[in-house]
Amino acid sequence: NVEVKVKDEL
Amino acid sequence: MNVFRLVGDLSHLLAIIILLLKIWKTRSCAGVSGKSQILFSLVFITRYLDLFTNFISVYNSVMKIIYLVTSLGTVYLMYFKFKATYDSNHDTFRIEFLVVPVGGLSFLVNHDFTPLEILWTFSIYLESVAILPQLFMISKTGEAETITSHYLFALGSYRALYIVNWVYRYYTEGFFDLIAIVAGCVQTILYCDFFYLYITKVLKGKQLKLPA
Repeated sequence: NVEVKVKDEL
Repeated sequence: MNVFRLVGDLSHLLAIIILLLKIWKTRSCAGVSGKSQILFSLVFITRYLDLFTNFISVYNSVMKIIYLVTSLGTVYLMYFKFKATYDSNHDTFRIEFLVVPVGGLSFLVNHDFTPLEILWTFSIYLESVAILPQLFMISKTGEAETITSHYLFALGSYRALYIVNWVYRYYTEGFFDLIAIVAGCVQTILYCDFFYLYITKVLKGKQLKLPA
């Protein structure tokens, strides 16, 4: 899985 | 950003505005669970601590501020300004039974053992069960005002739309966050029986009455 750490969701 | 998430956010905003207007216009918070509103405020506070440190977009920051201000404003109206109309006899769900297990779980299951990440995880888990006091209160009173059922429908729809957003993002960006997805599914499932009642009753102009 893509380790996306940017929390761009509300 | 995709249309599912945008409509989801707007549905969430609509829910919050509906509730705020209902309390403000009728000057009464009858039938509304103050405990759920406290939990929602806690969800926003613990989730948006990065409001000033982690700029994503103007939309993101503005929405975070609106959610924080409106949810705290609702708690203020319920527990101070219109306290006399708060139905504490029916709003009896023990929220410590939610906050403590959710707090423990956020320490055990998270993406990163740092304060900000644990608080974000706490807010995600808490949001999935934050509506329980409200649903419990409606089951106790056996009915809900039509405006309150519109509030719940918009609130339940927001996270259902987020699930569609996560599916969309998985297939278009390969992005997925299992904690948010599992909690979002639990949250949406909790609304299912309400959705059924809303669609079969409220949309036909009947009063929302739960089977006693």
